Amino acid sequence: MNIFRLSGDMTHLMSVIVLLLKIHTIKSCAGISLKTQELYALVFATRYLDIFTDFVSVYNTIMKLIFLATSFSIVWYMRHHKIVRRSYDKEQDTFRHLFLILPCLILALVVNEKFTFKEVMWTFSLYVEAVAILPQLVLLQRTKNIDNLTGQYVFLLGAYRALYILNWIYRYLTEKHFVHWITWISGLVQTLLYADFFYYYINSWKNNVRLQLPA
Amino acid sequence: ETESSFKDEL
Repeated sequence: MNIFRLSGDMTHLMSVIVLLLKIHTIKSCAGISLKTQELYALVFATRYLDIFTDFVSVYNTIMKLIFLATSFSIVWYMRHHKIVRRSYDKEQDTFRHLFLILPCLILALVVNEKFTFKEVMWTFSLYVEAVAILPQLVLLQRTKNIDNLTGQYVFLLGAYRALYILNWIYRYLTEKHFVHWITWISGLVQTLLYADFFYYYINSWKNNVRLQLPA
Repeated sequence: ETESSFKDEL
């Protein structure tokens, strides 16, 4: 464990906490893409298949349980909670995430480290996570008003993967034969997708103006 | 074994 990975995990945890707080306290999910939340639930479900078979550490298991519980409860809230689901703008959140899932599944079947069910599922979860934010970014472009909780959520979500990239560089430099191209490339693609959001978010924060994404 | 060590990430 290194500081980059720990801060990356904490930033990731913060992002789901911010989102849950927003939904739970003000009972609103305005501006949040259900498609992205469903993709994240899929990411954790396919990545943590070995949660009860391969014990890594107490920290690892607890964090996996937290990510699974929060992502599925956010999806539940947005779909079934009688008040929250009223603030979900389904007309705007129309990204067909099946067009993301299928290519990721095909790619995971072709490009993976080992052709076993667990490994292919794990690789699939990496590819899905890389593109999971797209429906959310599309929704942000459409709904002009980005409230700052949503802005903070997306920012933290992007920052966690950027910290992971530092973690991979650190581990590559300190651990022999720590080479994992699939993880590195999908992590890099994921972070690059946030690049323009980061640019506008930091600018709006610097000029202390409301976050506006260009049309 | 790098495999298991690597899968220690979330």
